[in-house]
Amino acid sequence: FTVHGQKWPHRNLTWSLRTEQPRGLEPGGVRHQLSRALDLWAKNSKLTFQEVNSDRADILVYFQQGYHGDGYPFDGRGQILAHAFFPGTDRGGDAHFDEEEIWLLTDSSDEEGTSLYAVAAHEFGHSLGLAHSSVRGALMYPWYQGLSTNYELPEDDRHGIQQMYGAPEERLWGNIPGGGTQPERPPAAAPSTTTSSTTTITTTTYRPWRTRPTRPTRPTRPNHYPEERPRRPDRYPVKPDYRTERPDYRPQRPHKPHRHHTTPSTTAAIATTSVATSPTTMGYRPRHRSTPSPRDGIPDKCDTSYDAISIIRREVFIFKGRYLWRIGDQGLYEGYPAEIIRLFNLPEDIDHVDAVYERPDKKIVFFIGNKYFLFNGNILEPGYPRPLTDLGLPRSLEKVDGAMVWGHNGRTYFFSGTMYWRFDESENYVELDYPRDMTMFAGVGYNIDAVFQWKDGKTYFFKGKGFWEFDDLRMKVAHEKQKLSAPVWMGCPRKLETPDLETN
Amino acid sequence: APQPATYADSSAQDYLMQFGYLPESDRETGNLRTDDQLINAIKNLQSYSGIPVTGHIDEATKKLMKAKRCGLPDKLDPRFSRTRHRR
Repeated sequence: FTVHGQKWPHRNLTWSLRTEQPRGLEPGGVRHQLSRALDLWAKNSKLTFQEVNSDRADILVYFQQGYHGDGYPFDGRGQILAHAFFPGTDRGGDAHFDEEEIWLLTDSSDEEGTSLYAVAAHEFGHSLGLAHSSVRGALMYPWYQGLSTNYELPEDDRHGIQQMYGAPEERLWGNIPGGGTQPERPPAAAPSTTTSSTTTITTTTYRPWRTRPTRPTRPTRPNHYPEERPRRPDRYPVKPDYRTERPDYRPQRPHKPHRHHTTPSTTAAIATTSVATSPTTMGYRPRHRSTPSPRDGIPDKCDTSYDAISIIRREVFIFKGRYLWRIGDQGLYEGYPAEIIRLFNLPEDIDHVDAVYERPDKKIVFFIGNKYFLFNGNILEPGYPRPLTDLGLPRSLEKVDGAMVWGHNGRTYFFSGTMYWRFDESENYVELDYPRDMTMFAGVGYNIDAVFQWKDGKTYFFKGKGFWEFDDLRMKVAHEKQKLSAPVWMGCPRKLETPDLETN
Repeated sequence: APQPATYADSSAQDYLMQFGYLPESDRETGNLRTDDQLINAIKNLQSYSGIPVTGHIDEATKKLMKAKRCGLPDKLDPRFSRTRHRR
């Protein structure tokens, strides 16, 4: 057996079936089979399982089909039956079953159907921290084998689960080698969806004929831990809000004059020639507007996260809120940050951009919310903005976190939440077989703020006030801990009193 | 690049990548593979599953590749795996 990564920090786990009506299946029967599958592990370890009706349970069970938002699409009826996530935050522990399979609520399988009990027992092994085993006959053997009646957990799996959570008899005698370090979760306020009895219900006492509202449950605290963010895996969390980082930031439109170095005549020249001009004269300079901005409320270049970063005409543009900085060969340009709308003809009411990249044809794409804007130089192309769905991105996508042309293969990538897409520039559409899970870019995590490829050809991912350099060949971050962005990208001094992310 | 002599169509290669027998980064980077890489991946799959190890996609391997299974990879990123214990 193979133990993979983390184990649960407590032994009394909760689970919940979150698909109300699995296709063609009776929910009570499904819950019964899931309960039996968990019981198999409970009987062989110190673990207990309690069913709750809450999306904050440790193990959430879904029946889903095709692409279902986690980068591991199901393939319809046939080969892939289910998958589950190892213990951890967000989706950790969750089990997904392919709704298009023919599931049988019996122990036996036939040519047509598959035993839900057998597959659930295997998947819950992953939920508890076990990876696949090459031992034929083991429950964690990857290929479906079916289970016999009165099935007992094979030795290989039993040793695996007991290494992590201890053997059940040790619970009686208090001798807890190895698995005895996980505490019971202390009782706490019950979620609103559960009753407030003090009886502990484990799968061993589960009675499927009892309806959920009358079944006594021990109060559980919501199953997210203080250091973790609340679990809502199916949403795309918004980027850190610069308005909360800077309480004095006022997103209202400006009223006071803004000093800059551009004349109307140079601006006019930019608009028509910027694509072809050299980097030094490319002309992306603040343009005059009738209602210039105030200097207050400008993000602090040495203490901020970034919304988007891109190389445009061989210069680095860093976007934050309504502002941008511009970095050339000589470093940060004077007169910046400037309002984005002074350089690019975006709507006056925009208060941020989500992502920006320069296409291979040198046109510039801005992503804002569920729309994208296409610029030729600093002139918005006719017909824009257009919805993200035009690019093949899903209608449910609220925003794009980052976009880049990856130097490693010259392909364009879009990132959002937990997913990423490869984009075919010639077809102007995302490629088949996407989205995929962000874990492909190992070490970067989910919900990035920005990504771009710098002049050194390397890829950099940004999140919060830090960044990672990415090793394109090894497909993982070059350093697991973030480095602070401000000293590297903005030339800010390292403050001794400010703990560096590298050591924090 | 010359086509690998070992016959493994794209779906077979996808299978090997999907379940961890070939580097998944190949999906993105399109790295060129040698015959040896492919043969080793097939051998690893055969060895792991307990079917005869031939290094070729024979009938037993084809059958295995069509069999119902869990969607998780068999070979996981070793950085996240703890010691393997065998009995």
